[in-house]
Amino acid sequence: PQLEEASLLHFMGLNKVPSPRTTQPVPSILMKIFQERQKAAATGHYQKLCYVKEFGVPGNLIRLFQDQGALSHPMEVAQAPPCTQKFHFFNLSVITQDEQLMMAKLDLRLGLNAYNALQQDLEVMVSVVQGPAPQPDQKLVLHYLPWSQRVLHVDLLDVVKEWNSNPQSNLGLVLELLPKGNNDSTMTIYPEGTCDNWRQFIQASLMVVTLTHQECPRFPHFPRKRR
Amino acid sequence: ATLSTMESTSKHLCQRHQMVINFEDLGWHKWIIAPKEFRTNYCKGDCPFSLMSFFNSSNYAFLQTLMNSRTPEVPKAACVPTKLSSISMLYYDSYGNIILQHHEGMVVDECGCG
Repeated sequence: PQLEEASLLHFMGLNKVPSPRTTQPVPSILMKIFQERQKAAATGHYQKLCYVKEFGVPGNLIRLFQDQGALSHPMEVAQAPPCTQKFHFFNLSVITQDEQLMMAKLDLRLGLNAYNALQQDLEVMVSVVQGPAPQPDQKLVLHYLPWSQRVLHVDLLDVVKEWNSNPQSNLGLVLELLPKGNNDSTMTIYPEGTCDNWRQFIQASLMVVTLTHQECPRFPHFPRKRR
Repeated sequence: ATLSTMESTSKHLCQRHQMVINFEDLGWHKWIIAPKEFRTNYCKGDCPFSLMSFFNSSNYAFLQTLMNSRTPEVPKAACVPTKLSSISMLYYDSYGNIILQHHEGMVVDECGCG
């Protein structure tokens, strides 16, 4: 049975039975796309399996990468208040050479508790870490997050293409909460409680769609940067 | 008698037989999110030369079975899948990432002598 199991897993592109330590909840959008694809496969509409109409991009492989930030930046947990930064890291090593990146979207969900004691509006600053911590030279991707909205989507396709073609450049992201319109980042905010419980209310995941030409030969082959 | 003989023979002729793959039986339900199981078929049965025209067989199957009646070490044509389809699967990988991918050739729709 082990041999049979190994050969079926290999067929699925896996080298062993996955045993994830923590499992993130399955977003409803993925279940919806799965059911659409099951219908398309059952009715033989294979062209639908190479386009993700929910995201409006060609693609036959969708991954929701789990944030490994806490594992890759353990020193962050020790940081004393005020703690307004959270590191995020996504391990993209599972993306293979013959896959073409079509979409990469960072989904940030800020829990209610991260804002309880803070009345002023907040800005969320998402930065790409480019230098070695602790003084990373960061390229800013500034986003304003009003009080009512708690989900933020950031298009990271160019960043993920760079990380994928040059894996050493993938040092993760930093998310920072700042008072709205405040350029002086020395004035920070003091969220409730300790750093750790502030951070656990900020959940991040990276939704990536890729296209493999072997399974979807009809779609044009966009020039790829050599790794 | 003929009918029953024919009928009993037809049971041994190449045809598809339903099979249900249940991932819990394989012990994979912890990492496969969906589907929990899927229906497919397996191919089993004989490919006698006299009935080859009933099957959607390929030309080489005819020739191979013809040769089998002259030189037994050439095996008869085998009962194999002749139409396959894919399924989509939603599962966790070892990093806890969620993957939605469709896998070609996972479902056997039809069988024949090939």
